[in-house]
Amino acid sequence: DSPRAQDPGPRPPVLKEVFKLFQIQFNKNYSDPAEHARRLDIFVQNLAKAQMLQEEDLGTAEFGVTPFSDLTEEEFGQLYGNWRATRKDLRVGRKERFEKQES
Amino acid sequence: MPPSCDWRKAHNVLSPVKHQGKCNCCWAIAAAGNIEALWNIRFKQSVEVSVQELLDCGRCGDGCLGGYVWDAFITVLNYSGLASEKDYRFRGHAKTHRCLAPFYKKVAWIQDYIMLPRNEDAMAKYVATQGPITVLINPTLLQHYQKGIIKSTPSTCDPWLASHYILLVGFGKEEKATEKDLFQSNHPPLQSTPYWILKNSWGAHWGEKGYFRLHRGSDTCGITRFPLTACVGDPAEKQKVSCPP
Repeated sequence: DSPRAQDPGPRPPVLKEVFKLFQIQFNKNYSDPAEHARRLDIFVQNLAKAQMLQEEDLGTAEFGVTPFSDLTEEEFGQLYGNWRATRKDLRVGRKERFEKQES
Repeated sequence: MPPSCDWRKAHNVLSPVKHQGKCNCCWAIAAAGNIEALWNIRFKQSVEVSVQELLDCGRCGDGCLGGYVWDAFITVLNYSGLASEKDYRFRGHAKTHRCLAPFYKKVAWIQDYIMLPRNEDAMAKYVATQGPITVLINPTLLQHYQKGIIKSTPSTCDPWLASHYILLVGFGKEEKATEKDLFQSNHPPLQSTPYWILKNSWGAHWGEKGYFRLHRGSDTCGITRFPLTACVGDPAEKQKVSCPP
């Protein structure tokens, strides 16, 4: 809970370099320095997530930097998900149909 | 059932990988891909159908806010077919009050649509003998996917959180010698990983040239939740098709 735990502090130069390469590869530009810093933080968290997925995967998949590495999980879900097809929505639809049939 | 099937290898069956951009229209792209693949296989005629027509003319309103494959098929049935992609181009945003379907010539149509058994062997048999089908999966792991075969467990990819429609275009087995195998002397056994081949809608620069592979036989990421396909052509005239191995 210390402020140190919340603020990861300055990023190592190597991560900044990797992020720079990512920006070039996927043509990513950010409006201001604050947005740049936020995206760098998300990028670093996603690298750690990809490494974790790599360890957990039971197949031959490789996880790492992708065009979506600067997005949070929520942003990715909003941009590329399909909220109308989520479990809850489908379940509600089915429930309504059964209720109609019963009536 | 053949040991492998890859509709990408068949001439003019699959259209180029699309990019949905900022429009949540995976459902329409998957449905269009299913219809055009079945049409191309059945009639040996290359068509690319309009995704935009499905977005503009669907009964659920703004197609860029997501949707269901079955609603795409209902739209095709309601309008007696789909226009070509060339005539009714993809714009990446829906104009729900400007459905232009009546103004264009239909290039492909369907008789019906069906849900397939939620069983990976039955799905493979259908893909091999009829053509590509649509499936719904949990896309969480795809954010960080580069290449290879994803094999997950329900705890790493919840099958009940399936929300992304894609086109299932084939299957196969990857045989790879493990490190342990390489140290064994005579004819080391190969580790075999069965997989599905799936066509995504995030552009050709993502994954394996726009495609990706999921493990087959473990319901990875909920691939068996909603296997759905259109029915193209007269069902009485069932013809055998051969999927390239």
